[in-house]
Amino acid sequence: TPTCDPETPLCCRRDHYVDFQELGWQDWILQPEGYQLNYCSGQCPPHLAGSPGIAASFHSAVFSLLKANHPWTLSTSCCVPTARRPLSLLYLDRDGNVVKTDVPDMVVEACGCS
Amino acid sequence: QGTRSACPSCGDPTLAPQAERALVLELAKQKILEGLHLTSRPRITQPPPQAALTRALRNLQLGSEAPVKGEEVISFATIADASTSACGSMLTFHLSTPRSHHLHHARLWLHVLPSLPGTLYLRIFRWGPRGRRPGSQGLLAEHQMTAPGWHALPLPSSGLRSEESGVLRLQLDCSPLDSNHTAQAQQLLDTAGDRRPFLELKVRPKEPGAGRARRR
Repeated sequence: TPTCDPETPLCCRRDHYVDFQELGWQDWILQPEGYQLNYCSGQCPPHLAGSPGIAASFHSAVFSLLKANHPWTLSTSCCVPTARRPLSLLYLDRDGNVVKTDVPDMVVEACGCS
Repeated sequence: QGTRSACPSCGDPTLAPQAERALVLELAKQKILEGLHLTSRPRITQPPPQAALTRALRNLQLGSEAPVKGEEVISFATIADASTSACGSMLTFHLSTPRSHHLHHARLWLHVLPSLPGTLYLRIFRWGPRGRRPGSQGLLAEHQMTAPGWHALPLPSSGLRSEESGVLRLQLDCSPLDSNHTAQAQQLLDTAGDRRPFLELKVRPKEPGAGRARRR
């Protein structure tokens, strides 16, 4: 998935690093110091439907369906996360206990057109 | 208005960089609280001493296989009256294990002082609710320690369900096995400062429908 840059109108991954100090949360989140808050944005024209991030065979299946039916159906394809990973956090709970846990699906790694 | 008039995804006017950054930070807060099942960030009134924290982090790394589904918790003991004999200490823990989780692994970490003469015999009682005599909940575990330093003592997780209030009290009762050292029992366990005892717990989300099988 391309990382977004100002000139990219197509589906891409927009990267933002969030430092917990910037949130004022460094007193209770002990590790890590921050995390990648990425999100997907950009256009998904019909010829990109089912593209990056999903198996090529799916892409060709969608493409032949589009050709077989009215090629430019009204249904739109959206730019969505197609791969995400958990974020491991070490933090203090309200009783001052140290808690280590994995928060699932917190970091978007890849985007694609639905 | 940003440099381009419209957002490539939704066509709305693009945000100015500062506004986008503020929105991203707000989103980050929401996602983290949601992921930790918290409604607001915890207010830490008594953070554990940095040295105790460092030691606990080292213990969390010790033998820590890849993080499992669920949580690992380190809970530091508060000691009713540190001046009394460490061997008769009452250790109080505040545990907020959510109902949707169950405890499947528990160890009590104690630091034995170098003044240990021979073998130390230790019994750990669960203190009954509302201050009833120790032992009313029965003996949790007994251990013999022959070397000074840190000891991780396994406890039966079934016996550690905390009270409704989230408070768990453990009463220690220890004595040297060799009877002519009884007088020194007071100086054998280290319960103050950064060597204060702590519980190492592993909790896991309850499997859906787990309780039903038992009821049947």
